[in-house]
Amino acid sequence: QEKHRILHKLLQNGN
Amino acid sequence: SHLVLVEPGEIFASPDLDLQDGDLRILTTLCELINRELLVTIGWAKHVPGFSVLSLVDQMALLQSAWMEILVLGIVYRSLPMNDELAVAENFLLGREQCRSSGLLNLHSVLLQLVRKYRKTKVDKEEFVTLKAMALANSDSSSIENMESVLHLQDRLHEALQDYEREQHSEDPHRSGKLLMTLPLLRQTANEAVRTFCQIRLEGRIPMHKLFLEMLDAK
Repeated sequence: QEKHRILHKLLQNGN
Repeated sequence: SHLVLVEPGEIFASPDLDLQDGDLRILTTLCELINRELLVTIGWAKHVPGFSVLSLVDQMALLQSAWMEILVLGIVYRSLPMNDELAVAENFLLGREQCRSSGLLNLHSVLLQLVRKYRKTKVDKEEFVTLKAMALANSDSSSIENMESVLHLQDRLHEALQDYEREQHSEDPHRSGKLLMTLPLLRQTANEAVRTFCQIRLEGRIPMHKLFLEMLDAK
């Protein structure tokens, strides 16, 4: 998870 | 029809005009564009029916494996009406000579091979958006948690493709097979593109945004 922070955040927050 | 509706709009490059060196300007423009395309692609994926119901881990796994195939399909589709030029963006066409001088010649030739293949098949917009969703669902990531739900997503998309071909291209009962048989070359082309940008990153001459670097790391 840590390494792919940006993708994780982009998928988590809504549109 | 839903995929056509959620297909992102046109994308434009924003070249840094005070970069004197033509080759550096091409690569810098390309890397900046790819980073923006990645943001658009991640937003688009959420609208692919069945994708958002996957676990966050599986959503990440599919995108980390498939993102370059999705970007390549976009470039290839935009380049269909071109004549041996790559429409990387609406206002950013790359010809053979520009690719040669900036170290992208091999990528140019493999991308054009794929363009020719889709041009011969006369792939239409509905097929393009369905293939893109299939590339996402069929990305063969090794870190999928819930394989059942990913296979289910693949089956739904395959069904959509078959329904579409039966209705719109009844003249060729093998058309869905022809389209699926383009996926291996798409995968190969995307891998070549990843190799190319990893090399560009190693050379360290071109600024690359964090998301782009993160997604390259994932490959």
